[in-house]
Amino acid sequence: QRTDVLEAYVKTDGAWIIKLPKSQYTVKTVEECAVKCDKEVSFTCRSFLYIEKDQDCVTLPANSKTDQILRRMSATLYEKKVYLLECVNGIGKDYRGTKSRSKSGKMCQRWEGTFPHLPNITPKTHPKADLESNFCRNPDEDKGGPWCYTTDPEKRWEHCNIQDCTEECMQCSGENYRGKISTSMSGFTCQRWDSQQPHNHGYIPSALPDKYLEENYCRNPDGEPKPWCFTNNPTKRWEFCTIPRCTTEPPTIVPELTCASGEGSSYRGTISVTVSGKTCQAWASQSPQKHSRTSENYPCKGLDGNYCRNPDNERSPWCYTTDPETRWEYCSVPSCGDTPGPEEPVIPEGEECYEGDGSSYRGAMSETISGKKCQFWTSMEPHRHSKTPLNFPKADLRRNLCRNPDGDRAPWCYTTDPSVRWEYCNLERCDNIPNTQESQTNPSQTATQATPVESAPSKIDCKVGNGADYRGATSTTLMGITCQAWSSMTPHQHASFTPETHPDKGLESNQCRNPDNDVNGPWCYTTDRSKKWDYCQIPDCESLKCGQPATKPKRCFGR
Amino acid sequence: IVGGCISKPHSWPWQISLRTRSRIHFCGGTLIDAQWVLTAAHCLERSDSPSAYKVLLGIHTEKANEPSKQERDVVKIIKGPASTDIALLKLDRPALINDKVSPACLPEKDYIVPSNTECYVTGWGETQGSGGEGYLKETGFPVIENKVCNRPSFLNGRVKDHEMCAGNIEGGTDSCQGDSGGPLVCYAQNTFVLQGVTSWGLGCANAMKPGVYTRVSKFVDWIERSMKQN
Repeated sequence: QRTDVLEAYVKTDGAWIIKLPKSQYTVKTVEECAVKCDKEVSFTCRSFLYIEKDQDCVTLPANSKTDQILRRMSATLYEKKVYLLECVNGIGKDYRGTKSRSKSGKMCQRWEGTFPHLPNITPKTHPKADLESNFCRNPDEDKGGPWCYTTDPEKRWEHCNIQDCTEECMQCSGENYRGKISTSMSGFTCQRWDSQQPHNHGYIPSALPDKYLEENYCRNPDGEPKPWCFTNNPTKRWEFCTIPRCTTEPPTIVPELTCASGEGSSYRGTISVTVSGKTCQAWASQSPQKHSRTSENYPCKGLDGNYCRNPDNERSPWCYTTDPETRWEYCSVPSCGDTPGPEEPVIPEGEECYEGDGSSYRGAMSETISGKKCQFWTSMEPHRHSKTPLNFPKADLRRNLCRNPDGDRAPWCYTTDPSVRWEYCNLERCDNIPNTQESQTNPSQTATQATPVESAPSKIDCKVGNGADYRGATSTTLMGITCQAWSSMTPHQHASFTPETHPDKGLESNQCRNPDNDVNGPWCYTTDRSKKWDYCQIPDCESLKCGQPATKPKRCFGR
Repeated sequence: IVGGCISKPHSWPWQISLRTRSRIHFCGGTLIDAQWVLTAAHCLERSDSPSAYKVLLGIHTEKANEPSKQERDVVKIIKGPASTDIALLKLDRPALINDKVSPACLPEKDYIVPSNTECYVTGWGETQGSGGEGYLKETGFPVIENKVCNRPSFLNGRVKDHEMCAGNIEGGTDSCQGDSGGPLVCYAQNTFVLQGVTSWGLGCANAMKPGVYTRVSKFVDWIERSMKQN
């Protein structure tokens, strides 16, 4: 049962919160720390930090919704799910989300505020109701659910109309749908995402951690108009799911009308000209450019008229152009001052490694040491953070490339895995990379010497040392002459090396062997009358590792 | 290769150039064993006779005047199952494996490359004026799951289960004529694994028309059985 206590928490490696008040304990297990949080009396415990090495346990009233998360090695943050929900159970007495607009869109007044309304319910009168900031709450168990005092002098208070947790519904195109519907629209049971039966597919949960491909639930990992799933019916590879649209309006973004911050996904201005001066094509039109970026497919991305937009994580707002010769182009939307300068050449000619602590590293690595993909520096999904190009203009925080903006000991990045906040990158320090030739000879991955033919056709035929134990299939000499069978006496008579005289030397058929431990390697008698014997050409296993080139490729990404 | 860049010499040591008897490059291929090359079946339509072909290994330029060049004749052609674009070539004698010539790894049987995985295609094929003519070029892009690739606005159901797509949805970079038969390799745990054989496309580098590659993991049994029997 002890591990059940963790069921109520969401875990994030490498995360840390600095917040007072807090309580500190020493515990033996993470479950013990969870119990401390559950039983915390001095404040509402919403998360705890657990450092396994030191067996430290820190309980906190804060979580990633209310406070900034920091980076820290070997620390793990556990947040109570109930305090992360953005929906209400029942009348929402325990709703602790961060919605702060009433149902008619009025901004809520801060609970400890006194203007424009003098509240009679305050954090002092209701200390246990977590009346924080201006978030909607239901301290007096109102039947209509969470509410707030509004900043509209004419409207003292209003309900907030927050989505019901039990209501299975989706917003926009359902890209953030996390529900449990698992049948497709014509009633087929969905195939599990971690299964390749009955349908082979490339939506591997471990490779796409930020898509939440759980069990066999309907999901939308690839920009379809709504969630879908592979079906358990061999004749129907995949099908859309029927998921009702939420009654509450989608999460509001703060529209940017005059400039674009980060990638510009919140830009809703009216610029409709590209950087080279071409007029943008209307998003609803399919000419001259046929495309799939329609407002049906991307309902919450503001694809109206022919305005520049960024519906799909491009690096800045763009549009299809009315010039048949130019499909699409970025637009000249002014940046709100937080994006790095124009794209410099990213891959320096030299090796992919870093000098010193890597703060000068400007290479193209975007994978962590454990193989996770890096999160874009301008993105706040899945990890909200402060290492943005605006805050670190000199750190070249470009795309999702590994960097070291804060003087850590090596390049790192936030990961696209929601449960692992950050990791160091898959890079070596330049001064401890041995000679490239040696670096390839990792003994553990050396191709093993070819064992007898029947059992190892796929093994690459090679020899170790002088090949005295070589039992591979090569039966031609260096010059390409076919070998004479060891048991044969034509065209060359010989008595020294036959299966009878050397039964343990593997003198089968006419395959190259080294029965006399010749320093130069396996040989054979040849079928060429003018040449009694010759060496064979058998590669050294040492150099035969597949897929690991001695010269590291550039790996220039075709963007 | 359209777009992309010129490779570092010999940084894709499994890349081979398939040539006519008069040594004209017309297709690519991948060294998967000292004496075996994997290529596309449609590259072998010009002749069923092995002697019509030559294989060059260890080269960087199309001129192929590098000292590391190894030249082999083809002694056997083994075409893949019907209506699949894959074939094996047996060389007259093993290639000399060294730091400029070494095989790519074969994938696990039936392995499906996860959507969005970063893969690379190489070749001396058509560049459509994007530079690098005559040099081995490379470009990298993500794998596009067959479900997306078979959308009406993409390749509209043309891609079979034993094929896979890779490319940039907005076009601009791709493999092209003359790259056929060459490798599509994907990087995982510090190793490049051969996942695709360059097969076909609707034009080259067009938006929403990714390149299509024969999915090697569906042919691992066939490859190993053919090499063993021959």
